[in-house]
Amino acid sequence: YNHFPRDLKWQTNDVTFRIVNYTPDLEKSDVDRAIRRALNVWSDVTPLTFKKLHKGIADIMISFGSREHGDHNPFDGPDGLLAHAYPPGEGIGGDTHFDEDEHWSKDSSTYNLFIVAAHELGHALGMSHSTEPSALMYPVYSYSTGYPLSEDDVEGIQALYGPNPNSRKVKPKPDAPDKCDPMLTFDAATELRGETLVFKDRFYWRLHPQIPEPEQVLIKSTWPSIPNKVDAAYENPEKDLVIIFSGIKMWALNGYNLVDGYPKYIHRLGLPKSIRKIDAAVHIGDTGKTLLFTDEEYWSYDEATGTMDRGYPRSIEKDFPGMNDEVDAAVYHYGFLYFFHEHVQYEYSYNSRKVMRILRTNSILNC
Amino acid sequence: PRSSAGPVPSEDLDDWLLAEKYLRHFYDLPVGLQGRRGEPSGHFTAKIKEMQRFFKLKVTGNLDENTLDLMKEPRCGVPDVGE
Repeated sequence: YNHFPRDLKWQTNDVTFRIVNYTPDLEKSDVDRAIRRALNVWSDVTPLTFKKLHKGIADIMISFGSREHGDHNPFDGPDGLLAHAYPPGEGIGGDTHFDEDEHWSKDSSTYNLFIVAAHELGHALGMSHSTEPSALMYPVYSYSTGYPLSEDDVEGIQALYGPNPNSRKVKPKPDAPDKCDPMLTFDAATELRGETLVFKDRFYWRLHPQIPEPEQVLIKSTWPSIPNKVDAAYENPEKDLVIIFSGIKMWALNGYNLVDGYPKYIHRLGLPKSIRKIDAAVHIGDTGKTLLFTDEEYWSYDEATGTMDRGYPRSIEKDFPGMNDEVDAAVYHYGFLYFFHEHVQYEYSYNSRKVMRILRTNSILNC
Repeated sequence: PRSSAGPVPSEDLDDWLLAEKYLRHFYDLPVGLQGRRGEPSGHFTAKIKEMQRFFKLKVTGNLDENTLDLMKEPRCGVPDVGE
């Protein structure tokens, strides 16, 4: 986390705010609720209190405006700059402005007002930007549900104001996974138009063949309607589709766009209702089959006929000698299957039916 | 390879101007000409590195794809460094 220079903060814990005008995108009551919830996020973990004024000058004056809106710090039209706020202080200090050229929402459909307000009010209380991708004070917008403050945010605001003397312990959201943690395990992995996506917790890494450094991205910032936890994923390049599995549901992506008509239930593939989760999935281009791994067994799905092959499920250990009996994630490259289980990666030759190399899971992440 | 003396293709120019505007707004890049793609000023390169360090990108000082992608993400208007 970071503070502003000279650790600017309010000299009193009882701060006033006023909503000067409202966006036409939402009901007035929705705006009131979003702002109150955003302030509560910070008062939950500090001794701060927020009193609403309906006229006159408050410490934090909240308004919506577009382009040049009176502070010589103009907005830029749709997207780009969403909002800004000033650090604690007299006059414009603490004031918080939202760009009216954005569309404000109370869900993931466009920019979620509660999330942006919680971030901006962090600035109005003295927090600057965090370099931690999972932190609320990270500069780039990302939609997420649940409690918005990470450990990093809580430590930062309490360094300014101390803890809430009578707060029930809030559970901050977990920080971003460290790609070079030797004990790193994967949730899922897939190809996507020549890139490789590796899913872990609420994030995915995007690996591009020509760029050595993987880019870590929040799942929700790319696909707000996909759950924060992906179990398995695979690409069917013939159909230019990526299928994402989470629990008993599956979503289809065409590039970075969600395909209409999804999510669907995984049992539509022909899996019995007893299957509640797919651990890993991988499409074998040479055979047109997609292998679905569940516990110690796997299924073979024929993409051309859209049916499950007969004689399945079969044992992973029997059919993939040398492999572990369970799989967390799998990808297929040029005749080799790469199986990931816990912090080990198995390079399995599909033709000679044996494990050729055993690597650390995160060697794929340039570690 | 494209000669750096030739006219800069328009998409390169757009990216360059976007980057200059971004670095000026968020990383306090001084006003004034900052060279151009292929011949960036020292200030420009230093600010690119500062932004790449902040976002844990590979610190190259170049306006590479990852860096440009990030500059195009919707974000907060408060600067990432300094006053």
